Amino acid sequence: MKMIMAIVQDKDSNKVSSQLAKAQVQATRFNSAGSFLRSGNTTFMIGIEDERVEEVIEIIHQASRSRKQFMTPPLNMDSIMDSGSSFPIEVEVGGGTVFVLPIDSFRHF
Amino acid sequence: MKMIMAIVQDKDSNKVSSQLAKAQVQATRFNSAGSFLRSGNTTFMIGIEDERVEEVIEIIHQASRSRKQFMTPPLNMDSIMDSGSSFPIEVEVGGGTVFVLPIDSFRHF
Amino acid sequence: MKMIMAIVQDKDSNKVSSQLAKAQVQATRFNSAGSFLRSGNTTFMIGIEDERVEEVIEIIHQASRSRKQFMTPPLNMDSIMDSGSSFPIEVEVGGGTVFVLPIDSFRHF
Ligand SMILES: Nc1ncnc2c1ncn2[C@@H]1O[C@@H]2COP(=O)(O)O[C@H]3[C@@H](O)[C@H](n4cnc5c(N)ncnc54)O[C@@H]3COP(=O)(O)O[C@H]2[C@H]1O
Ligand SMILES: Nc1ncnc2c1ncn2[C@@H]1O[C@@H]2COP(=O)(O)O[C@H]3[C@@H](O)[C@H](n4cnc5c(N)ncnc54)O[C@@H]3COP(=O)(O)O[C@H]2[C@H]1O
Ligand SMILES: Nc1ncnc2c1ncn2[C@@H]1O[C@@H]2COP(=O)(O)O[C@H]3[C@@H](O)[C@H](n4cnc5c(N)ncnc54)O[C@@H]3COP(=O)(O)O[C@H]2[C@H]1O
Repeated sequence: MKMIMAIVQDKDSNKVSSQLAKAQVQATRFNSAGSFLRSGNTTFMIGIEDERVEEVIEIIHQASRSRKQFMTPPLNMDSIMDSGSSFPIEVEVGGGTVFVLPIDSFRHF
Repeated sequence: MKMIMAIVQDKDSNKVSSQLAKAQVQATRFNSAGSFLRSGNTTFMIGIEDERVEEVIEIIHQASRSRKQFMTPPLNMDSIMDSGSSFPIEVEVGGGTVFVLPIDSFRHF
Repeated sequence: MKMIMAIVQDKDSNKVSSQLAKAQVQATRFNSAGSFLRSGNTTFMIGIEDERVEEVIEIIHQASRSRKQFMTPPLNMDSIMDSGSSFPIEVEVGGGTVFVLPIDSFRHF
């Protein structure tokens, strides 16, 4: 069994949930936030048999979209963005960021 | 050290917390939601010595209950449930779903 | 790649976020709560190359503080604290609790 942690944009989270349910894939959802843009996103935690990992990643990939978002760098981050001013900059946010972790054991009661 | 991720029903989360504290088990709680029923539940994240993993799972097992919940399948899920209509169906929700993951290292400051 | 799960006090979470961004470290934040004090805290989930794990832990360490908090043990916890009464007790809460977990694979789309 593997643990999939997948971060998707809030706009795609209901589509991801219903596509997982259609494929009989059980999952748990968390409200999360990006550390950079500080806007909300959704993290799915999915315990799944090893042989279905690629299928689940493909379901998430099909159900999510990358989008451009505008952010105004806070004054103290100017040094990061080298922008020297606070005009809004365009940031591309991906459809999904997916980590696969090993699981030692699973119990359900 | 192992990482236990345990999903329990909201109704049992305070009992689980106090039983863990009584056993001197440290834990962190997250508000989460089931991907299928979309209703709220609670996820505990527990870093614990290898030799206490079974004891902690037993504490969670004793403090949680399985219950029946009613759900009305949204129209687009009819194909999943083959119910062809939107009458409420009864779903059995377990007391706990528990994953045990390996930990490489731990730091506390 | 490794997964870092780091629990810090809410008061330090914005400082941790901006120091991670300055170091070009991507992260996801979750609102969480301590199981013992039941007060809110923040959990960072960070997927990072193996050779940057120590650097990221140091960033979190520098940006977080340990503090004393008062708690009034609820009546049913008296047996834990052996205090026999409900006077507030002082609890030292650390700056950070950090777990490092192995990652099998990573995808971004
Ligand atoms: N220091 C920096 N300088 C310039 N641009 C930066 C940057 N840090 C992030 N970005 C850009 O901002 C987008 C949103 O990042 P955020 O942290 O809000 O939201 C992130 C975060 O919540 C999560 N994420 C991405 N990589 C992660 C990782 N290695 N560990 C944990 N969470 C990650 O996925 C969300 C989307 O990430 P994605 O890479 O598609 O999209 C990122 C990336 O394109
Ligand atoms: N492998 C896994 N990975 C990550 N999280 C997991 C998981 N297995 C279970 N969970 C989490 O535990 C909750 C309870 O699951 P349980 O299997 O006891 O109880 C489930 C199950 O009896 C039933 N169920 C779930 N998916 C179904 C489906 N596609 N068809 C029919 N019944 C389903 O609905 C109940 C509630 O499911 P819900 O998603 O709302 O809530 C789930 C979910 O948050
Ligand atoms: N092994 C682990 N697995 C998962 N999460 C972990 C963990 N160790 C610590 N944490 C998380 O980090 C927070 C701070 O823990 P710390 O040990 O610095 O500071 C702790 C500790 O000094 C004290 N404490 C915890 N449990 C205790 C107990 N049974 N008896 C006496 N003091 C306790 O209360 C402070 C706050 O604890 P709280 O639970 O509210 O909040 C905890 C919890 O959310």
